[in-house]
Amino acid sequence: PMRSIVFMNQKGGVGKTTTAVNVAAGLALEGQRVLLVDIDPQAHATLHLGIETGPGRPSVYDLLIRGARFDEVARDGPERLTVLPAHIDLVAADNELAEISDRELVLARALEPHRGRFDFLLLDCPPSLNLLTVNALAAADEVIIPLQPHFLALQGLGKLLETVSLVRGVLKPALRVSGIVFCMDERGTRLAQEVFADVSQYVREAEFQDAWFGARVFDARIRRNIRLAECPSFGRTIFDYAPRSHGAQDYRALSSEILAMGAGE
Amino acid sequence: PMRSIVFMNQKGGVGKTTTAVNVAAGLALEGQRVLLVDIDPQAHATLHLGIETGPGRPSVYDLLIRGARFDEVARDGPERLTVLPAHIDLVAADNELAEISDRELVLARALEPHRGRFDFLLLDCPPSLNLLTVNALAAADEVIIPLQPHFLALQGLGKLLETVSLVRGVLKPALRVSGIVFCMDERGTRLAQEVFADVSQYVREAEFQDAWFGARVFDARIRRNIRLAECPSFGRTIFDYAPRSHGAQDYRALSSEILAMGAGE
Ligand SMILES: Nc1ncnc2c1ncn2[C@@H]1O[C@H](COP(=O)(O)OP(=O)(O)OP(=O)(O)O)[C@@H](O)[C@H]1O
Ligand SMILES: Nc1ncnc2c1ncn2[C@@H]1O[C@H](COP(=O)(O)OP(=O)(O)OP(=O)(O)O)[C@@H](O)[C@H]1O
Ligand SMILES: [Mg+2]
Ligand SMILES: [Mg+2]
Repeated sequence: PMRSIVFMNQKGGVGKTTTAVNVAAGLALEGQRVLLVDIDPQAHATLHLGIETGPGRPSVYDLLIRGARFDEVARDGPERLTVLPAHIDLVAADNELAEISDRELVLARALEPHRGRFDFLLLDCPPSLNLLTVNALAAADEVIIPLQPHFLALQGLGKLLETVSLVRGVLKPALRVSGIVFCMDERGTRLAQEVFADVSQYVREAEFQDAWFGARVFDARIRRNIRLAECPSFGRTIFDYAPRSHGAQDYRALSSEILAMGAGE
Repeated sequence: PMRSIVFMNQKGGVGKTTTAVNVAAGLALEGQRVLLVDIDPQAHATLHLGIETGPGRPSVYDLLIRGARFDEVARDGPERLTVLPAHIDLVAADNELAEISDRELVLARALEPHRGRFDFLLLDCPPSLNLLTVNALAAADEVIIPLQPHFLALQGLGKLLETVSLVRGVLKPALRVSGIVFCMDERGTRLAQEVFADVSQYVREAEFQDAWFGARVFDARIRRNIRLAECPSFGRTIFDYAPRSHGAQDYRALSSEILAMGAGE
């Protein structure tokens, strides 16, 4: 069965887009059929993969609000990825969705008929816990939380897990947090070590009924590496742009770890 | 007359909060009377300054939605700062403000009677161009854009300047972009040099009627420095936590440059 994973964290700039794009590519390189959905109005995952949007090229906005068909919106990305691109119009989607009945399920329903075509569905979210992010959660079964090992990034974890629990309780009982991945990791720093220890303890102590019971802190940690910040400007993934870099090694390790854990482990 | 500055950028994690807090402290250390307003529901500027919120301690949410008085909300921060703290309740403010007439001017009207008490009003924003950010723009005269010298961070600049122009055209004709400050700068990288060159050219070529005509790229650039990521966990500014660090040097230089440019230069 297809696995569906949301990369979310309302804290800005922690590596959501970089992780969604490079894990999508990492899984595709391991032979998986991957659909990447960008629902961030910034459209950075779309941009990262060099995909153009604009007049005559429908986006996720058209899928959600205008009833465009999946095949009209789906685009071919690098590394045999299939991508549903975002567009700045999505800024208005939060308000426009609010007037639709079952507004949290619009994305899930649009994707449902196509689950059989892919092994993985990955979703990149904006830095907020808004209706777009809730739509992504309702369309997924797993949540992976990219986390920068900084104090400010740690603060929002409670609110994030509360939102996941809420969606799990009301819309999607199967939804759970499968893992937390450290991004932009600077191993030598005391701060990173302290945050790493804090988070590991927090996850270990989760109760059975919590949405994050059984979540892991991934062994793979993504080191800070300037190549990861360079590759979006070329519209390429890290594997294509700098295959021997730390960035490529770390995202290959993370993709393998995600693949190995399998659904529901 | 009081100068009022918004630190904004819808791209997440580029240094808005770190800049707002440390420039506020830098100006206070130069003898200025500074009011810092946190309108981000994440409340990271509030947290960074070690200010507690919760029951019995009103926040900016109460000022905007419940009509709480300025003096009930204002708190004393470190370095003789006055702070209007944020609270997670602000997440709901976007919808609740939408039902109020002149919803973009609620913050400006709440602050107006107190302009005489301060030399500087600084505002920290969430990573989005929502009604809270528009309220901040309508309450200010200047915009400073913290920018990480990365490709993805550059992409939103056009949309950001469009929003400032919109507010200037409709609500606040005096509003202008006074500067762009590079944060988390890694000088040795080719990427930072390319982005720096791109932005400098973009600002040089602004037309007279643009909101960013006359904007500068600040000479002071904030280098990446782990002390800046550590100090929030102690509720202290960089000047108090690590006064001899690069972080303190860079923010002292930026504060002096902002002070020296004066209003309307
Ligand atoms: N491991 C890394 N090393 C160096 N730079 C990185 C790394 N991961 C991401 N970056 C860069 O850091 C910035 C933030 O990352 P990214 O945009 O992926 O975060 P995000 O959480 O998606 O941000 P937003 O909240 O705006 O959606 C980007 O410019 C990206 O290129
Ligand atoms: N110059 C710097 N060097 C190292 N770390 C920094 C620097 N500036 C900020 N940081 C850290 O990087 C992270 C992002 O910075 P900050 O939270 O100030 O950005 P922001 O734009 O306010 O984010 P958001 O979009 O979530 O509001 C924080 O953990 C902060 O402590
Ligand atoms: Mg992103
Ligand atoms: Mg912030």
